[in-house]
Amino acid sequence: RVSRAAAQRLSLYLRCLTAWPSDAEKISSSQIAAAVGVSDAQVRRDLAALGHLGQRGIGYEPRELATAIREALGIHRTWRVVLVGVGNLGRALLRYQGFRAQGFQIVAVFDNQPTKIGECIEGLRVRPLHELEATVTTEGVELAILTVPKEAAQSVADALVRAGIRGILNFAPVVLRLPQHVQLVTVDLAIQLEQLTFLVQHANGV
Amino acid sequence: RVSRAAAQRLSLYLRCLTAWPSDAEKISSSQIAAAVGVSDAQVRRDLAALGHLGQRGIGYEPRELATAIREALGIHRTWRVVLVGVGNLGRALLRYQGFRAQGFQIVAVFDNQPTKIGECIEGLRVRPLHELEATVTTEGVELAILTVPKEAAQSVADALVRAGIRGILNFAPVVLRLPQHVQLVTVDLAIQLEQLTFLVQHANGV
Ligand SMILES: NC(=O)c1ccc[n+]([C@@H]2O[C@H](COP(=O)([O-])OP(=O)(O)OC[C@H]3O[C@@H](n4cnc5c(N)ncnc54)[C@H](O)[C@@H]3O)[C@@H](O)[C@H]2O)c1
Ligand SMILES: NC(=O)c1ccc[n+]([C@@H]2O[C@H](COP(=O)([O-])OP(=O)(O)OC[C@H]3O[C@@H](n4cnc5c(N)ncnc54)[C@H](O)[C@@H]3O)[C@@H](O)[C@H]2O)c1
Repeated sequence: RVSRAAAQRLSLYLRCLTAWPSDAEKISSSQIAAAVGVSDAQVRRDLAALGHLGQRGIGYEPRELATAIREALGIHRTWRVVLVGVGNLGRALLRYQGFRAQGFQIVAVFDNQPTKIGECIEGLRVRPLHELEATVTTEGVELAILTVPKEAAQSVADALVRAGIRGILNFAPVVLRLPQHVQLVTVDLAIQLEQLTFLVQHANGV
Repeated sequence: RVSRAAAQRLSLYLRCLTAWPSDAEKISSSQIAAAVGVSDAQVRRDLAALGHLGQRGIGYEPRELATAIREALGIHRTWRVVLVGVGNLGRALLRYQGFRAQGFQIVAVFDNQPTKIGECIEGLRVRPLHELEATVTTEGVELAILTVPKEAAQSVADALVRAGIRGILNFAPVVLRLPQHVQLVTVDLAIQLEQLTFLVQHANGV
């Protein structure tokens, strides 16, 4: 079984594989390790958890490896997603092509501001919150992206849970309380800036 | 020395410590491990790299540990930051209070759209790109957040490097080519959605 920490690394290995020359027959664990910034042994341990993929001394076949990683992450299929809170961040996420490329289809968007409801943003009509439950059921939606202000986040998350959502990607800076059967990933982009200061500080040999 | 992978984990330990009750005298490595979702041994290894902090069997003093982590990540001081590309994503990042809380001050913003230049957004006047070099030098800016379209990203990054920037947080979906002395962290929020599908898929025992 793959751990949550290993899953983070698998996403990075996948980016490395997609950037690898498409006619290459092999890639080694040390080439993946160098591209991602982890140890060779860590890569081998992570890939071993996916099953018998590589051959010692010869390496891995890039397409077969990418397929195995996609299956482990659950992105060998498409996922239907709703987005709630169509403000600055919500709009930027709607326009981002990177989600579609990995099989994530945002199929409906919601907001509670009367002036926004009915507006068409990136090809989707903004719907009122009371349509959430019906949309999740009829459209077979499993995931939600939450980009509302922090004061509204918990009550909107509760509505998503009632509607039958199975996972929430939360951007609001609050700790959401969800039942155990609903998965949660919270994003804090300040963590990315901290990674940058870590690198800048160490580049000067501090 | 702390590795780049360990630095990611340190950011998560720091969030756990800031959420810990302020009157608590101790926290154990297993309490941190449970909150973050890594093994107890991993937490002990990471914290040992920071120096002699905890006592076996007694645990760590939360404030002392948070201070050591802040120093390792370089956020025991403030950093002056510029943001280039004041579109949907740029505006959402400007409004986000999470950066300021960790000592990141966005001191100037830039865009190349004539209708945006001179506008005041979140208290900052939008400046034209030709003012970049002068601003970075006179304001002592070290970091930049890049939220321009992918076609413009490399040329804007080159201008930032010429201006003397030491680190770039890049959101454009391109691989930036930078000289070795300039650090780079690229964000791809699709990775966060993949972490969510990994959890949802495993919650069903797939
Ligand atoms: N985690 C991060 O790194 C990060 C970065 C930037 C912003 N944020 C957060 O993302 C959220 C959105 O930021 P923004 O700049 O786009 O804000 P915004 O004010 O531009 O957008 C919020 C939207 O949510 C809508 N809304 C408010 N209450 C609602 C409710 N009860 N139901 C449905 N919709 C509702 C508003 O009408 C608005 O359209 C904020 O919580 C912000 O703190 C997080
Ligand atoms: N990595 C992720 O997860 C993620 C998520 C969302 C968006 N994005 C990316 O972030 C970027 C911004 O997205 P957005 O939705 O805010 O786009 P946007 O079009 O709303 O904003 C882009 C801004 O950049 C400005 N700009 C264009 N060329 C410029 C140049 N040469 N110099 C200075 N400014 C320039 C435009 O005038 C505009 O204000 C895009 O590259 C997008 O792909 C990434």
